[in-house]
Amino acid sequence: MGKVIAIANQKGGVGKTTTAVNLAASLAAAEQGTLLVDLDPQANATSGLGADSSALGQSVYQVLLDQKPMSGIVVDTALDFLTLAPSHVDLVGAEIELVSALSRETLLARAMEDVKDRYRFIIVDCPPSLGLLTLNALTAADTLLIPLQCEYYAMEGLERLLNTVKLVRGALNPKLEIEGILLTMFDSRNNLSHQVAAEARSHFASKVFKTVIPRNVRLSEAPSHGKPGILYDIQSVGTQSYLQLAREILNGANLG
Amino acid sequence: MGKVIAIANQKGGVGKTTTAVNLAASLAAAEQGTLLVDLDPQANATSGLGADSSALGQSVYQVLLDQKPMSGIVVDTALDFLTLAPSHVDLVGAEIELVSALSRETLLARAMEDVKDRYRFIIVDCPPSLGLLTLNALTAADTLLIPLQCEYYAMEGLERLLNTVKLVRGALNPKLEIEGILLTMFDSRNNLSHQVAAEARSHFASKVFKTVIPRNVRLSEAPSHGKPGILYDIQSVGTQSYLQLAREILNGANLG
Ligand SMILES: Nc1ncnc2c1ncn2[C@@H]1O[C@H](COP(=O)(O)OP(=O)(O)OP(=O)(O)O)[C@@H](O)[C@H]1O
Ligand SMILES: Nc1ncnc2c1ncn2[C@@H]1O[C@H](COP(=O)(O)OP(=O)(O)OP(=O)(O)O)[C@@H](O)[C@H]1O
Ligand SMILES: [Mg+2]
Ligand SMILES: [Mg+2]
Repeated sequence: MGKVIAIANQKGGVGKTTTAVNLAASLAAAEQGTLLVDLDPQANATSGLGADSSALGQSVYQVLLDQKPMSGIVVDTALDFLTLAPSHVDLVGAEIELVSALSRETLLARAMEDVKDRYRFIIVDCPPSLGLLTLNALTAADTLLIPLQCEYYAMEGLERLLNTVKLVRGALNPKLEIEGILLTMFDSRNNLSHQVAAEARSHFASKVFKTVIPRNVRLSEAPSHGKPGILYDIQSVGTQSYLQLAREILNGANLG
Repeated sequence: MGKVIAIANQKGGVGKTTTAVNLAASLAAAEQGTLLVDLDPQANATSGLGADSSALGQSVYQVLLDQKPMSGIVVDTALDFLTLAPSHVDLVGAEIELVSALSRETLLARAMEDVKDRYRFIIVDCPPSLGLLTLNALTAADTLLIPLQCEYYAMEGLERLLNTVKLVRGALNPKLEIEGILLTMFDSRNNLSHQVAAEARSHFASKVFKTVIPRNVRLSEAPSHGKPGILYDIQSVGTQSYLQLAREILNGANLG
């Protein structure tokens, strides 16, 4: 059975998509069958893997709103062991369109049953909010990976996210655990980065991954070529840090 | 009558809050009576000005959901000519709580009538989505200022935002204009920054502000002290670029 890892944080621009795309690609490079589900109407993970969301006929929109099987909308990527469930801008209407649907928070969890045993990992990229789409991801997930940008505003939102996790665990998904907190865009020349990292490690101790993702311009260039780091510039420090993260997760030894 | 400028972009982490806080503070420094309305449940603009959203009794939540007058919830800040309408995490429920309210997109516009003639400028910070809160801001606004981070994913979302502006102009707010597109976190050593800036200027020509906000660590440190740039480090390049932006807007000459 595939392990479902949701990548979520309501704070915007903290590296959710960059983490989802590069972790999924790194797991695929380790020959672990991986599905990347793009649950953000911005469809950044979709274009980050070179797919054109407006050109594809179907997306996770049909899965959530028309109960189409997930296996019917997935597409191949440039990596052998990586498959994509693309997003589409229509998803932006899902929150309102599903307001009276029965058990609207479990739509994704039910849709995953169709594909869960075909992949070793299923990575879900979330939009920057704690609305219905992110709730669906937290309900379907085995674990939550929280990208934490090493900046002040990013620390502020963490408590609210962890409260939401407790609510979801109580009402919708008792098995939900924290996979880990990932420090992103770490700039070793910048005091603020060190302060946020120290604060995160003192509050959350072993829940913080040993792997730290540095600020690295090659990571932000790769999406404009529709490629994950390992296909754009495998030597770059950014790409190597995501390969290291994949190893840490595969070893499962990271968290006490 | 005060000019209402909404600061919006559904892409996360592009500098909406940093722009709202520092532009409002720079206008206040020019002795223009300014109100900053924090419409984001993350309440980053509230804490960026040193206020504690959970300690304040009231927020824009009461204005939108209980029709409380805006003048009844505003608080003073450390700057003479700057007043804040604080946010609160309760706002996160507004989208669902208001789904059957009459004319739910015009709640903010109606609430602004109460304060519009007391301020020269009203700046509205928005969450990273095009949901009901941002629609309220676009409906209440005279103009929209779009922070555009000089990165690939940020360019992708621009077309959708401009489509939403056309829809709002057609259905809710015929006077809505674009104040301008502001290039943020520009890093002159980085090719990507130059590429995005060149593309934005070729697509949107005179709609792009002459002022460009550089990536500047002092801007990201200031919120941890609850201060805008002009009170944290007035000499910094970041602070000076927002003072320049305020001058450009006050001159009104920026956009052809
Ligand atoms: N380690 C890094 N070094 C440099 N740039 C990065 C890094 N991680 C992400 N970026 C860039 O920072 C921006 C924000 O990252 P990303 O889009 O992945 O965040 P997000 O949390 O998914 O945003 P949103 O909240 O809009 O979904 C992007 O332009 C991305 O290319
Ligand atoms: N010019 C800049 N230079 C350096 N850091 C910046 C700059 N502008 C913003 N930042 C930092 O980048 C991060 C994102 O900025 P900010 O929170 O203002 O974006 P936002 O668009 O309001 O995010 P959200 O989508 O979550 O509301 C913050 O940590 C902020 O301090
Ligand atoms: Mg994203
Ligand atoms: Mg913000």
